[in-house]
Amino acid sequence: CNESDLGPISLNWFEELSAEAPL
Amino acid sequence: DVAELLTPMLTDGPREESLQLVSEIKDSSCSCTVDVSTVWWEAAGSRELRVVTASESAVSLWEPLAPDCWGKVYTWHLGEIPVIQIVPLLDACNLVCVALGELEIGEIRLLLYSSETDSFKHSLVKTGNIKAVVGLKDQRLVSSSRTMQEHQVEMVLLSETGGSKDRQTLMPPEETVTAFAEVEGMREALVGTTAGNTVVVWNLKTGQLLRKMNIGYSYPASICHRAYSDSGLLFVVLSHPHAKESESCGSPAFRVVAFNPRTGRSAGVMFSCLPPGHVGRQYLEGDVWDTTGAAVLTSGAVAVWDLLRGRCAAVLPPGPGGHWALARWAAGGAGLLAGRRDGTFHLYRY
Repeated sequence: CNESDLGPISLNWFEELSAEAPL
Repeated sequence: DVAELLTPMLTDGPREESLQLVSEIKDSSCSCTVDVSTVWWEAAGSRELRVVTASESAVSLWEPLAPDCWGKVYTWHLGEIPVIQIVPLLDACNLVCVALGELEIGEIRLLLYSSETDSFKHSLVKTGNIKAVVGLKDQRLVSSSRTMQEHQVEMVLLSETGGSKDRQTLMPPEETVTAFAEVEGMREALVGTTAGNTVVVWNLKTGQLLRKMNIGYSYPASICHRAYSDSGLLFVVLSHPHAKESESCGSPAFRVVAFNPRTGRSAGVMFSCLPPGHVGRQYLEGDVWDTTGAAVLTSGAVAVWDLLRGRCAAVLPPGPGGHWALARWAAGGAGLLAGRRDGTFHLYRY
């Protein structure tokens, strides 16, 4: 994959999205 | 003529010999097979892999008697509602899960052996207008159900005695969920595909809907089979039962797509297309184990793919006994189960 097409990548995406998403 | 269609391929790629026949199960009492699966079963101190076969009215458990011979242990007769599918519970032991219903799943039942009463029994886990169900590791079951008024996604923690230990409601997306897949290596992450052609991600511990990502409209009614996270990307194996043939990639049966959950953007990683000679809508149903996919084609053949290389690795043509109707990977990579409607099942080593 071309990283620039996918945008900035985070290894901790699951924790970050869990902290941001409504409960 | 299927044999004629396959001839160019057998000299140039997938080979039937990649699949070695290990054993056959013939269920003479089964007139219309609906599913086949495997289950770990512990009896008299030893744990072994057993085969489960389902017809519309009954589910049978088979044990290995010799290397190439299977004997029926027990048959659960389930009454008036037809069996639609067996729901594999990956690492569960002595538990079989089945979905029953008419046009859609109306109830989910557990089939088990009770040592307390020294008898086989079955118990009801869930009822409703169930659109999709999946078994996860650690005896967890997730299902989505929908009526005009309500859309519910729920995880049930199953007990060994056939009940439920705990339930967790997951936040439903707007569209109906069509399939689920556990994210391997991430116990609390689950993905699903929706009727709106999106991939959704949940946190199973909190029930949060974390992200909704568009798959793209070129492949409608995509179904997720497997997912794993690597290097910050979420890789999802999708199948495309309704995909049309295109000049660039033929007829895709399976596709591996990389999603960036942070941005929701995606990129195709690999296509696995139908073997040459198979055109149009040819895919009936399929199953994924690790990096291999298997599907029944409308020709009555079963095709096997290496999904990471996008290569069709083996084709099992329909035999003199008729067309194949089912293709399922046995648990633990123990082989491929192919089944015919007449109650004949072959176990192949791959």
